[in-house]
Amino acid sequence: ATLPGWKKTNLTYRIVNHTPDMRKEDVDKAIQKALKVWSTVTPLIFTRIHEGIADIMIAFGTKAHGHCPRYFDGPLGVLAHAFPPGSGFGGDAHFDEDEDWTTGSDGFNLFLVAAHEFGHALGLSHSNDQRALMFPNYAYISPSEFPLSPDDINGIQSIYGSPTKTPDKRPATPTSPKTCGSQISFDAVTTLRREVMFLKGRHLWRVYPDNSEVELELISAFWPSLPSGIQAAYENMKDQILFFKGSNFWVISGYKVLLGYPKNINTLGFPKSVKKIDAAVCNKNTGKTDFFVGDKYWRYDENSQSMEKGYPRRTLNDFPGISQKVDAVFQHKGLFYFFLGSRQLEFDPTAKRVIREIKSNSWFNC
Amino acid sequence: LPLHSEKDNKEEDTKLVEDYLNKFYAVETDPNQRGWKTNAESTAEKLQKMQRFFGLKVTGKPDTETLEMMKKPRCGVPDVGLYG
Repeated sequence: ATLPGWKKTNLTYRIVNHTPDMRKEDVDKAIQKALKVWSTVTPLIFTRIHEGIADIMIAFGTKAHGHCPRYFDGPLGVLAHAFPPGSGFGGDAHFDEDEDWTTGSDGFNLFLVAAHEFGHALGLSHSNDQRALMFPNYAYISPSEFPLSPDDINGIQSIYGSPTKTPDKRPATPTSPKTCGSQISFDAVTTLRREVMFLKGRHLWRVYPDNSEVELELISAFWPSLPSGIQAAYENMKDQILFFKGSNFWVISGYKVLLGYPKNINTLGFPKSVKKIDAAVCNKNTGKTDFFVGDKYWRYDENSQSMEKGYPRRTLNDFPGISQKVDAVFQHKGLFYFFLGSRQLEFDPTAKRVIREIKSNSWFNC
Repeated sequence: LPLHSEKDNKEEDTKLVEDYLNKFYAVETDPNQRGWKTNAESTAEKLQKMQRFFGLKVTGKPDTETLEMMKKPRCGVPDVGLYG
């Protein structure tokens, strides 16, 4: 359930006092990160002020505190509360100082509780979805995980829309790439079940090959902990996506970045001389993943989780027609689609030949 | 140490239930009047609402599972109706 939201997207916040449980800068960081959870998926921008009345006043108190109509109940029980958008107490968030506030999994993680309370401050009620951040009971999740569930994102975007709809004042960022630009090229392309995702800079297009739908999103709207400028991506046999940038790679399952990532690509079996991956594709028919680096490629066996012997090999030898560096590649209905700048080559891995050349933006129904 | 008597426990549980329902399941807006109207539902009805919200067995009684859920640390905003 949602209430009317703020009528503006630029909101101010003020940290009125700090809990002695944590270093001041850790409190500031936790509050800033908690607000960023919501600004990542909406057009909202939060600016901190140090004096006067902010839209969102943040304070620690115990039992009856100030003029607040609600009171706290000592350790445990109620941890914090907040008020819906509006003047006066509207938008304010209060935290029970009798709790043990922390940055980790002990006590109560201030970032997680603050992110929940700011959901109320923006107009969200409680959700009965146990996976939702707006579920009333406290539950610790690792900070590396993005705390919003689809339920939370749907709720907040039903009030404020998604981040791409309204131009915002973030530091100079490139405007969204033109979907049908004739010279468009991609950093990486991967399937995700029945859809195909095309990545470029901070953005990704979600395409459903079976119908004309194309959605432009921010990568950070799904995976805020992923960097922009992903260089390679592929969907493996376990319903996971691997994203590569430089010598790091992340494994994603649904909305979650699996714990322990990023890892270094040499854990996959690449020599130290390999600094980055240009493109990758898992051949669903063989269970083997091909990694393309410059004019060579490695082959990785997903079943044995190990790099095959005898690699790297020259790409041209095994993929006739693929003669230059590959930007991205994915597999659809058995065929490979290699992206080389604004050119795309449809390749039959069985017949080992290029079937045809098309434009890179051919999937966008331009 | 003196042990809690059965009676003490029961009284504690009753107080927990009352506090919890008054705090999180008692405030509803009345569309016919501006502002708040205290919820005249019975404790059993409020308990059922709480059990339904948390996906518990809807018994209307403060069974063990329900009491355990009520003891979990949580947010102070009501679960039903318009909060604030």
